[in-house]
Amino acid sequence: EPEPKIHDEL
Amino acid sequence: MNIFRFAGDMMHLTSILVLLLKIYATKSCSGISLKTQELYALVFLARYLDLFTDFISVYNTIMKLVFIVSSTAIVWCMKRDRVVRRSYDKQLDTFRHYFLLAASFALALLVNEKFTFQEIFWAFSIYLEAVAILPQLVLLQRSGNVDNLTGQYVFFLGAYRAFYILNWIYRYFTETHFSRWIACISGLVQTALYADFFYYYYISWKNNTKLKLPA
Repeated sequence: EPEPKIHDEL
Repeated sequence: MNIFRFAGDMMHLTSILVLLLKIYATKSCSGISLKTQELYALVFLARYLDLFTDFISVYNTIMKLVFIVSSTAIVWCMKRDRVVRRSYDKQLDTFRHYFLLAASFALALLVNEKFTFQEIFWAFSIYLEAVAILPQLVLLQRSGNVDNLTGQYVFFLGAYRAFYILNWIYRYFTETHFSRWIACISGLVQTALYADFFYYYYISWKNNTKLKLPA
């Protein structure tokens, strides 16, 4: 289960 | 962080600084679409809802604040500043940008990473950013000759997302589980919208003539 993606880009 | 994304962020920052320079140095916003600026302010407000909940890095937080403050300051200035707003091309800036808002939000409800408040607004900001430049490009075509600062503003704004595409390609090949299809496809559409502007910008630069977009 891939980790929940946080938006690390602007 | 990689060089492509950093270069893209710096170009994005440069485009905003060029626009601020134009407005404050010439005390004029002629040739600038207020509708595009309103859409960009919405893009940043919708995208950075996680500003206080997800801390990524000092750089990330500072840049988010800079984008939010600068975009709202530009809208405020074009609407409220007595001197600047006199030069606003109201009769030329007639693109019905509410359609762009509605279409982007509708698409975000259908296509998003997760059906949560934050993810829907994030997808909305991505789709809206892709089309936010349209009122500005239409205004440039209508207003004939384009002053240098406005041309540079649009150029850097278009170039930044092109560098983000390189960033996504780089991350795709260097990171496992990397997939940003929403941002990537939207970024391709966004950059493609600048294609004809880039062409006429290159011609004007090569021939050292005034930038002019055909009506």
